[in-house]
Amino acid sequence: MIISVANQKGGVGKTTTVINLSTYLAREGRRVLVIDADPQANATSGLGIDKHKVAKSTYDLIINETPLKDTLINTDIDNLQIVPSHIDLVAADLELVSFISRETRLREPLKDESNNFDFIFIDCPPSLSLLAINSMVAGDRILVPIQCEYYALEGVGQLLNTVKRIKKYLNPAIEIWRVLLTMYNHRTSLSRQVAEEVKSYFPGRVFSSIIPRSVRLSEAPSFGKPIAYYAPESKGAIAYQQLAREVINLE
Amino acid sequence: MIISVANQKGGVGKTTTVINLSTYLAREGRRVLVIDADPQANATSGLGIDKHKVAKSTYDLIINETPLKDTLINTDIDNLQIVPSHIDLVAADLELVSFISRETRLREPLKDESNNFDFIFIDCPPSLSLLAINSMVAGDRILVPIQCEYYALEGVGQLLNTVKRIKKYLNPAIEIWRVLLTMYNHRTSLSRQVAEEVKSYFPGRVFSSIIPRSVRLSEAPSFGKPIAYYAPESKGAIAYQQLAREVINLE
Ligand SMILES: Nc1ncnc2c1ncn2[C@@H]1O[C@H](COP(=O)(O)OP(=O)(O)OP(=O)(O)O)[C@@H](O)[C@H]1O
Ligand SMILES: Nc1ncnc2c1ncn2[C@@H]1O[C@H](COP(=O)(O)OP(=O)(O)OP(=O)(O)O)[C@@H](O)[C@H]1O
Ligand SMILES: [Mg+2]
Ligand SMILES: [Mg+2]
Repeated sequence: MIISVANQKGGVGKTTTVINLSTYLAREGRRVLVIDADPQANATSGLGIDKHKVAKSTYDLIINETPLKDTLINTDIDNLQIVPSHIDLVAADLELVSFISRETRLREPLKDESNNFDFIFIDCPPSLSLLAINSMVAGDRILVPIQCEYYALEGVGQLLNTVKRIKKYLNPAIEIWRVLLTMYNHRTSLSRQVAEEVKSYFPGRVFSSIIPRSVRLSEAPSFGKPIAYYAPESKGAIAYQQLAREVINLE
Repeated sequence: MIISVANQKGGVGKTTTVINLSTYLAREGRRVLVIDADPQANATSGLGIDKHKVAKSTYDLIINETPLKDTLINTDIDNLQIVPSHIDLVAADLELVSFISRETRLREPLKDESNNFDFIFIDCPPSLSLLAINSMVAGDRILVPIQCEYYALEGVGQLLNTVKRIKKYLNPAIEIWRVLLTMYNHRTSLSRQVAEEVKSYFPGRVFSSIIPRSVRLSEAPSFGKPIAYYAPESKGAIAYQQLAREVINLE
């Protein structure tokens, strides 16, 4: 199962979801691969890897056609590997423009990996650029984190338009698989309103696990650790653990 | 003074800063223009404008060379006008690739406007794409909002690299003017640590006004109003008002 975690709105919890959901699935014995397709390399550092010391990266996978097995590395977590990002990825959008089949460069190397991994998560950049399109085309389903705030709700229409176009021209199998509500603040009516609107927009496709706003989640990356290893009893950790169980039940 | 509000990290408060800083400057009698250069059009809707009903937009300014005076519209706030964004802007990155002087398309129409506006703020998208580069090249100074969290700090190096390249090849006058600390949570040591690191990274260039995390700020956009008109006594409003005074003192 290749899952692109995408939303062009910035700061909605894409990277936090990729890191923590994949960690809890790996702890449940699933073999998981993370692809960091964001030039910011936050998923790479959030899993404790120094992006400056990386030999091969997602850049090599997409631009140099380096085989997947030569780009992936281990993390500190059993069953969890990553193709790290690298600063060179900033240039990928422009470089891709003149490539043949420029939108499917990431899909090719991932196509035959279902024997090796139970889950592949792609952390997408906050845009609808060629790199972001590549990341969405490579997945067979899209998980959309939506922060429980107004602007994040506003951007959903644009994302749906883009997915429709990808489905029509590039990957007929693609679909918005599930929506995840993030940074939910139970003390505000804004969170409740956004959550209601999202549920009415995506009936039956919103995870019942809701990720609360939790300081521990924003502290964990500064230690290069997923929440399961930084603050396993925190409400953010419990919510991502519940989410992993929900995903396993959907397998 | 043309100020690009930029940071490729998503969700750090770029749009919130553009909307609220420009509103308080306009209330102090300064003539202000906002350029919404983000395809998400959050600055447009945050100032109460329906992006679907917009006749001309930043897209026309950059791609169709429509004169500035034919693209800007009034907001509900005296002294504050905006060039709104539009969904077409999503395609601008790809369209720009083959244009002559593709990086300076936004700078041209803004060059001779210092008689008409005291401040022009450009709300940049969360990326380092051609559209984001255009937005940075168009400014004569860059204001960098940095959320007081780990990932936002991590991305500063990449932004500095890009600004160096812009300065060398496209706009020798460009500089990182000031850094603004946003979403500061006084209850966490993470915010204090990030603030300390940012101050040591940019000695003398961090605004003394610090924007606290405040629910009122995230509620205001759902009413299409700046904080000054939604919750003028809130701590977020007071912080942005202080920031406007600080900016006026630097004029
Ligand atoms: N549930 C949460 N509670 C509190 N903070 C959170 C939560 N989820 C994420 N964060 C923090 O909010 C910020 C944004 O999250 P994150 O970087 O995961 O979003 P993103 O969508 O990947 O951003 P980008 O668009 O830049 O890639 C980060 O500093 C992160 O640590
Ligand atoms: N000081 C604050 N306190 C609480 N919420 C805030 C604050 N500043 C901004 N927000 C909220 O956080 C979210 C991100 O802010 P905003 O959209 O302004 O960031 P941005 O950098 O423009 O994002 P993008 O990278 O997507 O353009 C929004 O929902 C906004 O309402
Ligand atoms: Mg991210
Ligand atoms: Mg914005």
